[in-house]
Parts: sequence; C-alpha cells; structure tokens
Amino acid sequence: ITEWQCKSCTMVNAASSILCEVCERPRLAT
Amino acid sequence: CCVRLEEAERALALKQDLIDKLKEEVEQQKGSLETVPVLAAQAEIYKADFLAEREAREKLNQKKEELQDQLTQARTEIERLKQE
Amino acid sequence: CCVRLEEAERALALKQDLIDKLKEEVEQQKGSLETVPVLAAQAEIYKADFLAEREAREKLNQKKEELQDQLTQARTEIERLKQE
Repeated sequence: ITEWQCKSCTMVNAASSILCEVCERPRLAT
Repeated sequence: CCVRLEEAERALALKQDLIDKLKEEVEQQKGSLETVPVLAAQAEIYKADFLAEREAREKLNQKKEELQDQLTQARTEIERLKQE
Repeated sequence: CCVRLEEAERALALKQDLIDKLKEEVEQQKGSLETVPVLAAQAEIYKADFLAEREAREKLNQKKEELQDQLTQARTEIERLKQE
C-alpha cells in the first residue's frame, strides 16, 4: 500500500498512517 | 510493519477509551431519560385535574348566578310586599 | 508483524463501527432529553393553573354559600311579610 483514501472524509493518507489524519477513522473502517 | 503495528495498538487503546466514555455517557443519559415518562404522566395528571377544577368552577359560577338572580327577585318581592 | 498489523487494523475497524453506533445513540438520546425541561415546565404550568382554579373555586363556593344564606333569609322575610 502506498497510500489510502479515507472512506468517510475522502482524505488521502500515507500508507504508514494507521488512522486518517483528518477524521481519525482507521483504514478499514466502513 | 512492526512500527505500524505499535501505532495500531496505540490507536486500539485510544479507540477503546473512547468506547468506554461513550458507553458511560449512554448509561447516564438512559438514567435521565427514565424521568421522561414520569414527567409526561405528571403533566397529564395536573392537566386533567385543572380541567376538572375548571369545569366544576364553571358549574359553580352558573349556580351562583342563579342564586344571585333569585335573591334579586326575592328582594324585589320584599320591597313590593313592604309597599303593599 | 504484518499479520498482527492486519488483525489490528481489522480490530480498529470493528471498534470504529461500535464508536459510530454509540455516537448515534448518544445523539438520539440527546434529542429525547431535550423534552425533559419542556415537560417539567408544562407540569409546573398545569400545576399552577390547577391551584389557581382550585383557589378561585373555593372563593366562588364561599360566595355561593353566602348567597344561599341570604336567599333563605329573604324567603323567610317574604313569608313573614305575607303572613303580616
């Protein structure tokens, strides 16, 4: 994984981020 | 992976703290919500009592008016008889 | 580490689901709790109205009793005058 997009706020996060930088939701949260 | 695992475990602990706080809040609110049906019933009872008192007062007022009329008539009759 | 990281991320997602549900429940309860002061005020208003009506009815009843007495006296007087 190079980066991932938060499903809630659509913020694109770095691969190393466990939680979204904006809304703090985890990568795999629905 | 190990660094991220550490972060993930820290995040898990923080999320669990949040869950605990939210559960506590839900319980506190549940306690407060128990007063809602009690207050609603109380309001209904006072409302029913108020309406019953109002109805009784209206009937009493009607009776009072009738007595007032009868008294006025009786006093007129007394005057008439005195004149007679 | 990677396997445990995967598990940790899945666990995080589950915890987030629970957090979302709890937050929704807290919001719903907050909405219901807003009715508490309204109901309390309503009960107080009805109570005050009921007490005011009761007081008014008691005064009216007193007045009615007085009129009844006066009417009885007036009727006695009429009888007396008719006899006279």
